[in-house]
Amino acid sequence: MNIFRFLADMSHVLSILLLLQKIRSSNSVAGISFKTQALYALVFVTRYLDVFIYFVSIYNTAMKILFLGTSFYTLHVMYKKRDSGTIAANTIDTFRVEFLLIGSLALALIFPSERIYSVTNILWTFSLWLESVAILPQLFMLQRTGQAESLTVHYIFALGLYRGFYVLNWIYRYYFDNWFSLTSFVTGIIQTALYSDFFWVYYQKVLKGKKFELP
Amino acid sequence: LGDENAHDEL
Repeated sequence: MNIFRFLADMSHVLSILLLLQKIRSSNSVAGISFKTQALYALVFVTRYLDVFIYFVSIYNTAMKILFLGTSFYTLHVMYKKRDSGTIAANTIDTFRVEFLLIGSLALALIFPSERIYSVTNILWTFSLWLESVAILPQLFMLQRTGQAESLTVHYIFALGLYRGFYVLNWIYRYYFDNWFSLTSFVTGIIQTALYSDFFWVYYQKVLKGKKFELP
Repeated sequence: LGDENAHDEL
C-alpha cells in the first residue's frame, strides 16, 4: 500500500457516496446512466469473486465486499426510482454496451494478463478492460443532455480521479516495489484518458463556480 | 482456481 493507491481507493469510495447522495437529495436518478452502473456491477463481480478463494488483507476483503455491495445497492435504488427521471432514461441512455462487452471479452481471451489462461485470470482481465470503458454510457448521456447536477458532476470527477491515482500507484510500484502489470497499466491509462475531456470542462466550469454545461 | 496470478489491488 502506498499513498497513491490509498487516495485512489478513497476517491472510489467517495464517488459511490456522492452518487448515492445525489439520488437521495434529488430523489431522482435523472442524469445517471443505469447502463454504466450495471457495467460496474459486472466489473466487480468478475474481478472480486476471488474474495472467496484468495485472501490478501482485511482491508482488501472489506473493500471488495463494499464495492460489490454498493454497486448492487445502487442498481436496486436506481431500479426502484426508475420513473423519477425527468426524461425517460430509455430515451437518452442509449449507448450500445454490447460492443463494450464483446470487445472486453475478446481482449481478455486473446491477451489474458501474464498469459495465464485460467478462468479467474481471464475474468480478471475482462473486468479491467470493461472498467476502462464502462463510463462511456454515462459520458454519452451527459453529452446528450448537455448539463448535469453538481453532485453528478462531482461523482464523475471523483470516479475519474480514482483510476488516475492508480496510474500514479503503478508508476510508484514499478520503481519501488519492482512490480508491474501491463494490463492494469494500459487499461488504467485508457480509463483516465476517457475522463480527460471531462476533467477539462470540470476545471473550466465547476472550479470557477459556473454551472456545469457542456460547450 | 487459486493464486496462480495473485491480484492484490482493487
